[in-house]
Amino acid sequence: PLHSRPQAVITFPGELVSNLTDLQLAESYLLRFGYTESEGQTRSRQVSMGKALRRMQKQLGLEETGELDASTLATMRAPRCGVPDVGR
Amino acid sequence: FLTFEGDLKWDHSDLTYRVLNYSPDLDASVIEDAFARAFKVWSDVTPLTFTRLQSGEADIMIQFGTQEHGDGYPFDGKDGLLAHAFPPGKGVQGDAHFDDDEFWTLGTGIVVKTSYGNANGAACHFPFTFEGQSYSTCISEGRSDGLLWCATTPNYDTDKVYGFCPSELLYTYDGNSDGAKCVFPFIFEGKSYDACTTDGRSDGYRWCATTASFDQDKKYGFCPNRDTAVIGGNSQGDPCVFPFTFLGQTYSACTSEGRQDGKLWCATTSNYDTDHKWGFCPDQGYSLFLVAAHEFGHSLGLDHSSVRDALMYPMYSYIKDFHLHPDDVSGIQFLYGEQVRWAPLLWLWPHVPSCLPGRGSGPVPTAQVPDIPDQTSTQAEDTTTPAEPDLATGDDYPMPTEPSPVDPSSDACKVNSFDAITEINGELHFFKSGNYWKSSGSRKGTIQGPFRISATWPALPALINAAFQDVLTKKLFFFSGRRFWVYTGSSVVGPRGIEKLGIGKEAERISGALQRGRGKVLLFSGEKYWRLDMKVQKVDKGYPRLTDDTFAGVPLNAHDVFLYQGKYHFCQDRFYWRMTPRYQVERVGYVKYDILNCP
Repeated sequence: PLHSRPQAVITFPGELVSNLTDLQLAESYLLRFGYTESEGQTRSRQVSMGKALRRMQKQLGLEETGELDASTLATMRAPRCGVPDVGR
Repeated sequence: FLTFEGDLKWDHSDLTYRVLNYSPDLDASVIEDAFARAFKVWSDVTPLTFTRLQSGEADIMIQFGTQEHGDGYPFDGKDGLLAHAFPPGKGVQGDAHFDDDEFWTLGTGIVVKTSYGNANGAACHFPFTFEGQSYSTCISEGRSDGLLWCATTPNYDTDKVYGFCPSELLYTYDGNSDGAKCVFPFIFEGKSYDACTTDGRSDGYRWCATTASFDQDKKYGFCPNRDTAVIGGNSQGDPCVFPFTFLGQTYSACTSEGRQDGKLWCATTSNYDTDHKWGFCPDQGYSLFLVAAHEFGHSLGLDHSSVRDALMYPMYSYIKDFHLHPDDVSGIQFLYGEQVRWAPLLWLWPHVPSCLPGRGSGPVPTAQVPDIPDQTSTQAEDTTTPAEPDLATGDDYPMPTEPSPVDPSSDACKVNSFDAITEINGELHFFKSGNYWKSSGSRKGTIQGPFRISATWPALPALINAAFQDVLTKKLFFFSGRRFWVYTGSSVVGPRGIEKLGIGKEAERISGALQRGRGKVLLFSGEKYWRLDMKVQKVDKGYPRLTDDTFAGVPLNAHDVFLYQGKYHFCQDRFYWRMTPRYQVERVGYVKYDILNCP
């Protein structure tokens, strides 16, 4: 169980490495699945993000914190259907 | 539950669907079975019916694709988005698309459906024991030709049941080569290839030529995935190469070394350090059945549900004993009503082609290497009906389990499928393994027999593949393999070879005949048919033709084709498709209940 030598971590060629920050991931997820509208139509991003997160957490049966917490981020990274949750 | 804005729904209940292409991860029959069961989830609780079309425009068009695949809603590589579907309507509406960068299984790991051998198409059983050693992948041990095989039971040493694993050396799928295997090396754009390639394609599907030169012959097929094919990485679909070298170390199995996420990967050449070719090793994958059932919910008009256990909940999770959630049932019955129909008829899809040539020539992986059947195989057909593959692992979907083989000599109603069916002197005759039964159209439900074929037509063998009575001369034509006999009353001519009729070697046997006016009879074999001129006893020029071109909507390689009461009948397994002279499929049903009128 003990590694005789330090673990090398490499970046594999061709791997779609997502270098999005958590916030960028959240914004694209909320927009893609209909919880927010495109940027041009929102007045204050912070307020709408909280509302959108709460809406997503309600729709997906998560704890409604309005925050980008660990379980919400894990849900955003989980495999799922591509049809939006809200709207057309 | 939620429906789409405006309660979008279909305005008819007899829906059609069509599978446009296939994923290399699963055998086509496994994919078709998964889709059929996914539709059955919804038809079990509504008046909806789903009929699969082989061509033309269907209500629900199903396809696999990667990244941008033509609808403006790109997929995103492995994991993440798995599939999507459009609400009911015309054109792309109602269609369902599946991301082929995913690893499609039945939810519990790779499904390797075998072909040939003596396992009748069963799936590999991993691990299995061979010569005392345990294997969890397909192997070529015991063979000198390098073909990969596996046992379909835990222990080959005791059970001796095996099959060959998917490999481009055995067959290809889709393309334009009718499943022919790859030819290596082949020439493509002047370059020689001795393995499958994605060159020339933007969708990443691996293909090969099925002749020595694609440049010249333009014949190709897609390569089925080996069981060790990698997913993603930079060589999707290529098999792992073991051992491989990584950072100077040698690995003979998949490893998570070099990664923080713990995902297993392997190199697809012997040296990752120099070649940098890699991909993820097969994992549990995603259940095509569960994802399809969800997407077909969208195709029928259901939107995402917020009930975590509902099928229409948007996140994927594998469920072993799947049952539709009450929330889903209320949703779909809100749209289509709750009338519950009889389900049995819905087992209408061809599962496993029952005419797969089984060699059964003893234990394969020994020094004596048995033949692989090629197109000219003249081995007499295996007369037992192969058992259906046990695909229930993972989804625990009840499969019909009839005792097989059942002794057909006594009860026609117990016969799974007949060797041949034809009308003689106004009575339908059913042939099976040396026996035949008669059922009169006028006296429905009365079956006479069994009679011995040899007692009535002494010259005939036990296995009759097809038979018909000439409308003008009342002569009887019988076919078995590539031989045929002609009875005029009690006198017989034959056997003669069907090449005398002008039928080429591609016809291993005649599976049925349709009498047409003006002294013509159509003879069917595989997916083609010939037109025989009865006067000159020769097939007309311009044949064979593809059955699908004329008789769209019937199974392509029916094992019985006959004319009865003016309608064309095509039989596959236990079912029949009845077509009008205007080439419209007007009915699909059970041979046993509708034609034999069994109780």
